[in-house]
Amino acid sequence: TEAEQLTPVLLDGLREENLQFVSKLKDSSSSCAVDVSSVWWEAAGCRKLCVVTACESSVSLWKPLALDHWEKVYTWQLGEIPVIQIVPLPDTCNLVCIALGNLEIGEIRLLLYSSENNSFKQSVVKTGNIKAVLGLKDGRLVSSSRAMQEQQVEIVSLSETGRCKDRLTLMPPEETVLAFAEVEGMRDALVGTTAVNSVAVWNLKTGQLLKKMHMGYSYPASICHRAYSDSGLLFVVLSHPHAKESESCGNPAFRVVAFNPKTARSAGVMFSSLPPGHAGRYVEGEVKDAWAAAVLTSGAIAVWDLLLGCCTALLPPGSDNRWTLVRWSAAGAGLLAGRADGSVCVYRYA
Amino acid sequence: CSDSDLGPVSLDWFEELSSEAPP
Repeated sequence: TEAEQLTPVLLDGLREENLQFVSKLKDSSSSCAVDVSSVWWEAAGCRKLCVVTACESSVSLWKPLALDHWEKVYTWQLGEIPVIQIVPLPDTCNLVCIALGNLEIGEIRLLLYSSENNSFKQSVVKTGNIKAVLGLKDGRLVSSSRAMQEQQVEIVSLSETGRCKDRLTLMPPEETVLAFAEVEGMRDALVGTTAVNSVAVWNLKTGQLLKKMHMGYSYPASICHRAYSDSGLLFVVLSHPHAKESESCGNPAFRVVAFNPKTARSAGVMFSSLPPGHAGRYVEGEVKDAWAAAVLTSGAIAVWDLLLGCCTALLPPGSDNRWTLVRWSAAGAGLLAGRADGSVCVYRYA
Repeated sequence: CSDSDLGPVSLDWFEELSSEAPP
């Protein structure tokens, strides 16, 4: 029965399976998985794409072995503050960033290996009432936090050894920023979604808040996942945990919206909903390039092709062990699917 | 270049907004 649970169901109209099971890892000492991610890790001159698993009190690094097996390399013990999420840092090696806190993030920490004293270690990058955090290219970390009535939006540049090289404060909007997304292909552009359903645009070089664009209340609590600019328009991929169901588009999990940054006007481009006959709303998910994946309230994982605008794969929930996490791998077309019991299944999406 | 719903667009929107926004 487990083999059945690990196998994607074929959706109507698709001729071949495009999500293939590769391997499974299970931390026998853990039963409280809160997040999973992948990270490039170099040891003895060999760089490998490793898996990072987090439970509330510890974070483990796993390296791939032959025959689709995994070996735990190290476990960082983190003390009393629970881990909330892993924060991937694109284009970095030997660095894992995590967010810790109770209900909301109170601390951001780096986990790393120090060749100077030949040991694994951890260091605090930021503390405060942190509302959102995102790892950016070139070892940068952006976060929004609140102190009294003031909001701070800050970029921290990290060195390869995990030191904070530089800090830059961005001009904050009045409302709280709940999520960030880099604008692909524009190193100095960043977008964020706010608590009153606006999209903010910053210049990361100057710290300027360039524009704030409201997107209406039809899809409240929208979270940005990806942004890119094309033909003078800014396209933002948003998820919608609280979207209203409609006959035309069902329960949309993701939506692509085009914004004109010059006029602040917007228009919906595409919905990503479940195929007819499949129930479930968006719980959490991730977008990579034109691929979107989400865990649904049914305990299933769905994958969409945002270019085709359709659901391309569905992992059904097990009878007693639902999917709780889904992340795209940092390289290639890998998908990491996690369960609450701490097991992680690696799939190949093609 | 313009779009009837979204208004006139600019390929250089990022540079233009950066020169207009307060520092």
